[in-house]
Amino acid sequence: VCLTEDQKRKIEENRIKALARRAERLAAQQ
Amino acid sequence: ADSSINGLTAHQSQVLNLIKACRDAQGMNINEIKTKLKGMNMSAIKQAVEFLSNEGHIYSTVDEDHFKSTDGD
Repeated sequence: VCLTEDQKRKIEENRIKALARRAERLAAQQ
Repeated sequence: ADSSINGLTAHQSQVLNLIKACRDAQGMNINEIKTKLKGMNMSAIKQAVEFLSNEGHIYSTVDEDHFKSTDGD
């Protein structure tokens, strides 16, 4: 499957948001 | 029984492991998860996906039915 540049950008944005959520959850557990 | 392992229930771990194993650029489709996890109904899968997403373990990709893991590459 070939992704468009827009799709690639959206996926990368969602990945960064998810990493931020993950970091937030881990910080809350400390 | 849905006991917790490393903060995740057995169902959540199964769903996460499948998503982690997927190498497709667009990630894994929720219907594909349903096909592979025959013992889980769609409602349980959606609940697990929602939890994993809220916790930042996974994220949606090209639409709200495809997911990738934040772990690894």
